[in-house]
Amino acid sequence: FPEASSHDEL
Amino acid sequence: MNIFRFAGDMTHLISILVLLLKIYATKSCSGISLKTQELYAIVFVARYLDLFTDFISVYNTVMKLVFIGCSLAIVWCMRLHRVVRRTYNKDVDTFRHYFLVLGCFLLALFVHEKFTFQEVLWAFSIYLEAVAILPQLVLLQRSGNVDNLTVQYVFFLGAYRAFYILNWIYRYLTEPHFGRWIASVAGLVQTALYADFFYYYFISWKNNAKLQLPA
Repeated sequence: FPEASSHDEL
Repeated sequence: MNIFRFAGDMTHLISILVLLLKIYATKSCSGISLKTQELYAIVFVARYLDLFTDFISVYNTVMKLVFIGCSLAIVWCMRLHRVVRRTYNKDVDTFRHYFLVLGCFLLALFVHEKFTFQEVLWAFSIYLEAVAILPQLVLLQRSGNVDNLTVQYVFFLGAYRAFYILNWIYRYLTEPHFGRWIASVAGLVQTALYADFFYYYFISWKNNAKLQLPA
């Protein structure tokens, strides 16, 4: 999955 | 995405499905803390504000919708469902959880990654999630032996954050500038809160006895 800089975790 | 995080998300999903199953199948929410469920609903709403602004992946968006939907459905069920609400024993679910909300919000005002509306609420949701289980653990202590599904619910909820700690270690080792300290420290505190529960859960599982929590 594209790891965005912001909070990419649930 | 790594296997630890995926396993963590799946155990988190299972914990919520176990809870929904218990409430739906038994039409009862005895032994479940409504306050913990309300705290989790606040956690998900506060954390997933970026649901409509930042698209990360289909998986991310779908899981956020599922978590928000299920947590609100559980609170709705326990408060308003004409059959289930009668089984809610509010005289044992007496933890003053509004202090947790206030304390976490004040902490988020001081400790956050960026002083923006979304980031402060994100930090607030991380802190609140770490302590959200307290009303449920207090209720378990009070009610002594509880039914298996509630115990499984707490067990999966603890396992999910333990997997996330492995995920943060993995990401710290593999990603150069991964510094997710707020979530990691709060996640450690959260898992530590479950530690004694896990100990008694393991003992009861080893002796194949019902879970006995010290009063």
